[in-house]
Amino acid sequence: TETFVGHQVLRVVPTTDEELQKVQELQDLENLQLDFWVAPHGLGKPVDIRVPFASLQPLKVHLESNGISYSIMIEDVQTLVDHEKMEMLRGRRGLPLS
Amino acid sequence: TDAFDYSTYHNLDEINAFIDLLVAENSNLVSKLEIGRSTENRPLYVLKFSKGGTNRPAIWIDTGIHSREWVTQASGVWFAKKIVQDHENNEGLASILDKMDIFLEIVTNPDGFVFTHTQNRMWRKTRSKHSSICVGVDPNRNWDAGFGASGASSNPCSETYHGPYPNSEPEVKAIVDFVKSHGNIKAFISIHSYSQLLLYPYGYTTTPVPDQKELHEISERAVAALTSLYGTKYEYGSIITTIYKASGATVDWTYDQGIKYSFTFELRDTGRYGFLLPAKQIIPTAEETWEALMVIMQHAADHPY
Repeated sequence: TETFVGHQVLRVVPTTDEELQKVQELQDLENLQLDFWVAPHGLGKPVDIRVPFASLQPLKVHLESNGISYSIMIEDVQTLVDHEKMEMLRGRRGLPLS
Repeated sequence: TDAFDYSTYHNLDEINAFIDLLVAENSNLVSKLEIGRSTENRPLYVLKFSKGGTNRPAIWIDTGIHSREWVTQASGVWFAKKIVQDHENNEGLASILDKMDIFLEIVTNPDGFVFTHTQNRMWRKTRSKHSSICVGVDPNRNWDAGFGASGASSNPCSETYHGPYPNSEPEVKAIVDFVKSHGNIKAFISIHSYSQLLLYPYGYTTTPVPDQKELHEISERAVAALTSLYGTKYEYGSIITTIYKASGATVDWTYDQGIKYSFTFELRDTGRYGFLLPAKQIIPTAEETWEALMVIMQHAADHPY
């Protein structure tokens, strides 16, 4: 099973055409293994990117060096996945399987 | 199914058991069709809600074509129960069902959905193997409408890989064949998450659809109805003007088949959870979406073509 320990989801809101262009270019950097939850779609529109732990530092340096501000939408993806799993187990009153 | 927990996420077996139970409880209204098999040979089940008659005009709703968008399959389960609950006591829905059938495919990508429960919660695509290096095709880029144009990827490892040819995915081909064989579907609504959008064609070209004015007006009313419940803010418009260019998309194909009322929803996350929307938001999400669906379905029923 794929785990997402240390993965973060960054939210970038491009405010200029140049920033939008820079964010769009990220989609081609396959080595960073970025997962665009919401793809770039216009100025002022949030772009959400799931970033594997190993890519966090290089990506943050890249964004900061290009003056692109970002926020951390999800600190640790695995924590939310674990919580979701726990809720499912707790909620499983179970239907009689047909 | 009154005892079913609609406020938690469920796996494929539980959803299929729910479907069987709902049919068993309401055999006068609900039946289960199998429209095909997935890549990994799982049945593709569609619920049919009908008050009788043959080949009546129909509305199609699908959820879960992107497997990780769990709030959509969960909403589909809630919609199924809502239709059964309201089919007699809610004038709107009763009048719609007097004229039209409703088809609802809850788990449109079962292989991907099982994979999100067992191997990778973030899986989006199908589980087909057309390439030796990467698995899966984006089932919302595999339709024969602008297929392969920009707005999809030819890289098998991309999340928006369009596949080797249109309808290469059995999950897509099954719907294509069903729509063509039924021949009387008048509204087609494909439900995704997230980013609170109500979209209509086209995604593959900036050319406005001939029915743009009507679709925009319906969208405006549907979004107003949705927002009125919990204040969830939506944007609406054509795919290409509201988000980005997307080729090979479902509703572009359905519109080009003559299904005028073709829409795509992108349901909430209004906060900071994305695809990991907390289960406590399932029911409010389904309730607000239902308000918008009712506007679209009522319009289709009142404007036969």
